[in-house]
Amino acid sequence: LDRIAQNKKAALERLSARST
Amino acid sequence: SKPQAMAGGGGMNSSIMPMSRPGMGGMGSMGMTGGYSGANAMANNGLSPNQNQVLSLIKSCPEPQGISIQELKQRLSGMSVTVIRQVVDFLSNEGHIFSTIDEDHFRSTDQE
Repeated sequence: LDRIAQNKKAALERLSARST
Repeated sequence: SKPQAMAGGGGMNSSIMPMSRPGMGGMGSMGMTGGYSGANAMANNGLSPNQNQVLSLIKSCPEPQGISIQELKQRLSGMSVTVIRQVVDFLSNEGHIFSTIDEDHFRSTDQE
């Protein structure tokens, strides 16, 4: 479950890196 | 002190105009429909139709571990695993989705 949270966090960072 | 010539001329012309409209015929009916369909193919967020389809399937999956590639393939009959992989790779790179328990399961980031 920790891995899922980490992957999600990384994905959200990618997403916000793109939109800014 | 020159009287404005335009006002008189305009009045005269307007009585002729309705009879013979040079070049106006057909323009309204022709142009409108052509340009629009192209914009539809490239839907809203700049993703291709394939990408949008996969993304919305992933979004619609309620499982905490996400949706598997196999499941995506079953729902998207007609899309090959190779294509699905490419789309999933792209969406993952963009940050729209992420892999969960393994590299075969994906969830969407903008779904809580």
